[in-house]
Amino acid sequence: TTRTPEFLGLGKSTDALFPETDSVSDVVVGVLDTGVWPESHSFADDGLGPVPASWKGFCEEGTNFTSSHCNRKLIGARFFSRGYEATLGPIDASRESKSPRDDDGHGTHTASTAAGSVVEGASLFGFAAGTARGMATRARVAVYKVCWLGGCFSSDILKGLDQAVEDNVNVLSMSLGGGMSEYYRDSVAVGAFAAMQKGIFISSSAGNAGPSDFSLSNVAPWITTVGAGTLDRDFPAYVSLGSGQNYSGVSLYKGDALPHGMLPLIYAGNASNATNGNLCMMGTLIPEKVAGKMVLCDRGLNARVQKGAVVKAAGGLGMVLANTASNGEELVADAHLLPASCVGEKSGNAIKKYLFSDTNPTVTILFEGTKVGVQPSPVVAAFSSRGPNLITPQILKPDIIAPGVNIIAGWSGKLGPTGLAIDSRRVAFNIISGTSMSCPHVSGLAALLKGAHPEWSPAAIRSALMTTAYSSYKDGQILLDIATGKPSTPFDHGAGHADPVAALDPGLVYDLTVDDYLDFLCALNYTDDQISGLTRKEFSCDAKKKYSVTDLNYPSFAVNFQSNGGSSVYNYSRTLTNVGPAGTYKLSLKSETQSVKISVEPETLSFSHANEKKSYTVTFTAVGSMSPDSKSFGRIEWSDGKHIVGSPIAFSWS
Amino acid sequence: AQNEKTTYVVRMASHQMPKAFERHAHWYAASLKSVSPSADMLYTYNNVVHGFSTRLTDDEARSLQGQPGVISVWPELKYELH
Repeated sequence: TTRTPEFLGLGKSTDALFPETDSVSDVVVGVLDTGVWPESHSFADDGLGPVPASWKGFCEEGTNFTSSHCNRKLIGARFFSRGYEATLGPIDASRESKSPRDDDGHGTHTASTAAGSVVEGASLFGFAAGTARGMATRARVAVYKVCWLGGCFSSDILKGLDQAVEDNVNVLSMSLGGGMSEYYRDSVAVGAFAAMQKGIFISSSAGNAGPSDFSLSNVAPWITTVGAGTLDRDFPAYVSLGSGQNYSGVSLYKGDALPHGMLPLIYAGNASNATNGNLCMMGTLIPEKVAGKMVLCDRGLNARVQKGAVVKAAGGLGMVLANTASNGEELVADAHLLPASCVGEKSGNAIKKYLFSDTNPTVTILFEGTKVGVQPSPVVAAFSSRGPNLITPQILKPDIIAPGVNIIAGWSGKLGPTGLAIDSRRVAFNIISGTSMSCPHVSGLAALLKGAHPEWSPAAIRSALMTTAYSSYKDGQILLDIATGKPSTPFDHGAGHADPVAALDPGLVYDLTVDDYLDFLCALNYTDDQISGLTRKEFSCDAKKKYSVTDLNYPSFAVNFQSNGGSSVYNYSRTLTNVGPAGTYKLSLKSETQSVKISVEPETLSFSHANEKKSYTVTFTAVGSMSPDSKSFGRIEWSDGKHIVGSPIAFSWS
Repeated sequence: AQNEKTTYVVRMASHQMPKAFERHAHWYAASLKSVSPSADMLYTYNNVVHGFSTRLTDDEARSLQGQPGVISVWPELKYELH
């Protein structure tokens, strides 16, 4: 990927901080996804030494894939299709490869984002041009193809995880999710638990169901849950109306230019007999009304690029794609098959107002290429799933955000950048968006940290990423949420945006062991069988021991009060481990509400040697009543003057 | 519809394996055959769970749930890319 390494502070000036040539090349990132396009230059193995001695995996042969497609970069490639085929019938090898080969592009994109090699001269039709690289350029990649054209089935996912654990991956990246279910039922959570037990760091995507509340997936506390933000790059394509007004939009269109001058503009809803004609669904536009015109389509239901294909098929010259309330002002760029620009809801409404009021509405689109330095950035993506955590409200999720909007990375040679069957273009790199794209950023950063600190546990790596994440811009303003245009909250951005250079030296970490997670499961009142199903051995909670969910040593705080008034008190205990020099850390508290009294005991923590542990207790006391669904936020910081160990606090009332 | 088979992930309590079996795979197979003589295993799982996946009717799944050492018999779930 281009630009995001610099956006995350991973430039040439910080390369020396990370021991790329040594221990990072011993780190294996396992990616459960749609497979890999091994010919992508992102998987070139120039300069890499022999595969790590601990590696037990291999490359599996199948349709258009042999073991010779693997090298010292791509060291593992497996596929798991028995569950898929049992439900949907045998794989048609003329449509998809019964092998690790990626026929979709998604898996190649995520794997190259996490740990792709350096590729100079990367771009999509000239957009986002630059030197592409994964976050951990020298880490090894192992792909486990568990997703197929018909979806990803839990029996295959579980086997992929089973194999990845056996192969000895160090980091697992899973940009997929299902519905919300208890941890013992969720295959990703179950598999991730076993991986965590073996010291494997697991990051998963938070989901694209934002901006609705309670829309998260992958919320198990042993998983690092990653939301999505923008970076400081845009692809402007201005919509210029006959009235003289201009509106900002974005596009990745590259092809024949629009005819010179202004072109007639028609609303798709007025060029269709279908009730949802405004959405430009397949076969709904009347060619006689569309031919030779620009068409305004509303976003929603079908794929954005498909709307463009529908307009093109009906004879339209171009498309203005207008966001609706569910997308707000979020501009997602696409490599449309015809000249097109995506505009925000407000611009879309203004263009429609002109369109409906003018007797001869006209328009053209001015494509401006790639623009960098866009501010403010990052902003939380509207689609990024949001808390509170429906399964365990006392665990704040998502954990962190990372770049996930308009991300360029490696692509499959099997299909064009739109993914549409009629798209005959082939590209080495594609630009797409989703928490699928932010997740592998964090996986790669975790690989970097693992290389720098091989002794750190998965929880320590997550803690370092979270406590050093930033939740405000350089001017002190809170990161914005593009869905509202207002400041985001920890339910949107978790601990904030990843800052890997700061994570390298966090000072203190909130560590967790397998036993801590077992105590957590007991606190959830899981039955012995439910816990044994997760741990794979006989286990019983200690009837004499008092378990509390609020004692899980998590690097953030979520406090759920009852709204029916009265005083309620919750105690949260935490333990910090020193991973830096000796020092004395002092407490700093921030809260935006008077309705909760916060006290911390002690307020100073002194560490005299590495790995020393010190505990503290936070007491949250609700004062008075709040209306149901109220939310408020705060922050706990420990600082020795050099390091700041920050934790977000989210209060909710139900 | 009663005879329609769907995929289930079966989790077993490995520590409850009867001594008559030398290997977990044999125990899993015997448990499966006891409720569905024609069913085959799709996968056996050794690292992240102890158990297997297979195709069963609803009745067979209910019957398997009652077998000794069976922790859970969950129908397969579909996940999606993000």
